[in-house]
Amino acid sequence: RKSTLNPNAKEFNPRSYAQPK
Amino acid sequence: QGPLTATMLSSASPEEQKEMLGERLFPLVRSIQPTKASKITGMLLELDNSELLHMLESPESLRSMVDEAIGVLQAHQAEE
Repeated sequence: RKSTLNPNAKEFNPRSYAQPK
Repeated sequence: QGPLTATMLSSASPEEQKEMLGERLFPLVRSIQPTKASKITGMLLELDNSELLHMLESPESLRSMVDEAIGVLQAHQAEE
């Protein structure tokens, strides 16, 4: 089965959590 | 902060709905896969909101979708 997930999707950067480097 | 519900989402714009879902999903994704949580959360957010709400309530469903996303990313990187 081919996945419906898209590896080129835009990253989600949450407002409420510090981004790990 | 209780569980996110379809009713809560229905009062928001489509962009806000994804933002609300992403804010809930991100820490869960990060606990499963710390290094690519932003990318994986972004991939999951392209799925239907009903499916995302289900994943928030079902750790097993979320984990299996995160595992799938990791596989898709690895296959994609191998192609490049």
